[in-house]
Amino acid sequence: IANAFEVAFSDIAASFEQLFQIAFPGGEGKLSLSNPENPLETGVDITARPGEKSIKRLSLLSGGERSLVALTFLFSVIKCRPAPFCILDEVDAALDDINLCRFLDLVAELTNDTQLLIISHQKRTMEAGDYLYGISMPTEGITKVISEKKSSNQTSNQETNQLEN
Amino acid sequence: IANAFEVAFSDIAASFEQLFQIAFPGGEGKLSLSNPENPLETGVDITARPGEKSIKRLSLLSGGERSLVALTFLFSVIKCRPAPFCILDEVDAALDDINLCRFLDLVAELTNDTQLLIISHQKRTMEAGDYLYGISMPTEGITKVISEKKSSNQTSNQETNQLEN
Amino acid sequence: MFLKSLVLKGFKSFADTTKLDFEPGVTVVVGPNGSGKSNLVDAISWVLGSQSPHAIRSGKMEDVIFQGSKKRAALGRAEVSLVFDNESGTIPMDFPEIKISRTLFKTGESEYAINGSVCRLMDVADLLSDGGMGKSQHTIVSQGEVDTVLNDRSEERRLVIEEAA
Amino acid sequence: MFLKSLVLKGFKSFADTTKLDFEPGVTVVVGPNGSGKSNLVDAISWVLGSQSPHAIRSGKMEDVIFQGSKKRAALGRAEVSLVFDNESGTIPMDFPEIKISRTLFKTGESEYAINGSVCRLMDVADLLSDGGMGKSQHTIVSQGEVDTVLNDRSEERRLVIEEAA
Ligand SMILES: Nc1ncnc2c1ncn2[C@@H]1O[C@H](COP(=O)(O)OP(=O)(O)OP(=O)(O)O)[C@@H](O)[C@H]1O
Ligand SMILES: Nc1ncnc2c1ncn2[C@@H]1O[C@H](COP(=O)(O)OP(=O)(O)OP(=O)(O)O)[C@@H](O)[C@H]1O
Ligand SMILES: [Mg+2]
Ligand SMILES: [Mg+2]
Repeated sequence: IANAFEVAFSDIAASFEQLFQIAFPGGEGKLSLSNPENPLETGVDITARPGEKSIKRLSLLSGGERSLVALTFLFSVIKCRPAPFCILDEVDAALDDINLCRFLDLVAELTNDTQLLIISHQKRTMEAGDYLYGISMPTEGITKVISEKKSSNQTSNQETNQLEN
Repeated sequence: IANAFEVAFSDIAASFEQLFQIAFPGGEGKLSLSNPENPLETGVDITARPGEKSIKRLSLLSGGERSLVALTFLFSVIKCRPAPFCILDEVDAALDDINLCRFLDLVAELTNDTQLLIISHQKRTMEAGDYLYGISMPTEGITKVISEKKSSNQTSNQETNQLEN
Repeated sequence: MFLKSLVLKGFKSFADTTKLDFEPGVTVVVGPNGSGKSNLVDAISWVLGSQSPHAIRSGKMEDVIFQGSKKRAALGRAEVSLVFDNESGTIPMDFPEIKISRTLFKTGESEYAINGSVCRLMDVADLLSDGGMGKSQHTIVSQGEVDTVLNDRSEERRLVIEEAA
Repeated sequence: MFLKSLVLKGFKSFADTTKLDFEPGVTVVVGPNGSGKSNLVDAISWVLGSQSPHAIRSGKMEDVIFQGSKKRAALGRAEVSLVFDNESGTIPMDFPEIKISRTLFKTGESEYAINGSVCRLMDVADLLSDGGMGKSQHTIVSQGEVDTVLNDRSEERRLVIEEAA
């Protein structure tokens, strides 16, 4: 079992460094074993340096930075050991425009092998989807799924607004 | 001491019901004592019913609904016992457009007696401010405060975008 | 191997029978606060066998049954079915489509089924584990939960990698 | 009684001396992820006497001193000053303006001052308590913390009301 973990860790750590360059160009991210002498029980640590800032503890990172580091970690696991599907509920809520684009670049890294279901309020995320579902409550308390748009390039801004409100 | 708490509770509970109507028109919100026979130790419970939905436990409410219920509670405390200032860091992150307007209506209830400092990525919140400060990092790692606009009615959309990015 | 469709009936705010069809690729779900988007995510966790009411924002499992609103009486059961496309043969069963269903009655009784045949929770768990969906903790990211992986202790991050390995 | 100005020097990402002026009313702070907005909020909690590194996202108090970046060396101390307008006489001191300062040296030594005169933490705490800012837990809402008041046990919500009473 230690071997399966160690092999996976080594793949995922390499993938994390690569995806980190997409999320934080010019920055540096690494995964490391908290206790390398004890492969059966060691934990996994994350080091993250956005851009040219100095490396410091993760808690000091900003809300948006923390979201993006966390997603980089999760996506590096899924990229190396693809799951059939992945569901993300408003994971982009703290991201500003620039980081939102980088998040969508990370998403693009997964789409070949993993089906994605993303809940979001952000317009750019809506535009990045292949398909769009609108959820609403025309009768209060009862959900209605009001439309599915195939290939959202065909979705006009008006429809997107209508789905959102 | 029990008396100061009971008097405050009674004011705040009345204020909570009133502010709840602003946050959730047609809904119903109440504060209650978890242990009325023991005023020295009783806790405080929140019941919330958004709109015409039925009352259920708070955990079942949506992300946006929970933010707004929490803010209604905090604002009812501040409204009854005004603090000189109140600082809100991205409390509107989960709110859709409609709830964002209701949040800003709640903010308006406090502005006479309390100075507000609000951090936000939302355009409507920026427009609701009397003053705007832009924070940026032209040199990576070092914060620069790049401008203060008096009376944000004068701030053009271009300036707001520039401050945000 | 990907999700093909999801049917909900009486699950949380999905009082009416609702069907969603999915394609490989990226599907984005949008809608106002409280409309039912996260409930959709809960339904998928639930039909995959989640035993924790807390993970789907509930106090007890019965909370997932539609509790009624001003315009509609409460229902007696919640039912969710999820269909997988199995053309790739990822799940070692001789079916091109595999349907997993879960029903919960107000009485507390629970029922699971695979392709319409009643089975035990353990059969569902085995099937998912064969399909590489054994532990979905890193593949379903709930609202507000993105950065838990940064707060986790090192050992918990190890678990994420071990389960994916 | 309201905040008049804030000066930061060497506090987190505020490597350069930075001054912000405030007016009564609503001030909105905007800017990209990681630019320093929440650091501003931390600075205010900190100068008001916060003794918990955790409350300002730090591991130990020394984390608040500017740690350097590629282009700038680390600094030896962090200093924050907050000036209150006291024309209303809310704080029983014969000053129209009251300045509270806090300095932390890399050595771990800490210094507080009121209107330039060195004092103890206790003097700052007493002054704030006279000014109705005794406990600011419900008046400073940190990023991501909005709905903690819903998760709190009943007794903790009682505390919020008691402290405001
Ligand atoms: N058992 C139930 N019966 C009826 N309604 C329910 C039940 N459980 C939850 N709800 C309702 O579902 C709504 C929450 O839906 P959900 O969390 O999916 O919203 P959402 O679309 O994710 O919103 P947001 O954008 O704010 O996150 C709540 O208003 C809640 O009252
Ligand atoms: N002691 C320190 N020295 C230098 N930089 C620091 C220090 N402490 C924190 N930082 C940096 O400050 C940045 C975080 O700033 P802050 O949390 O204020 O961002 P923000 O503007 O609130 O962003 P967001 O919109 O994502 O919430 C981080 O990039 C962090 O590296
Ligand atoms: Mg939601
Ligand atoms: Mg922040």
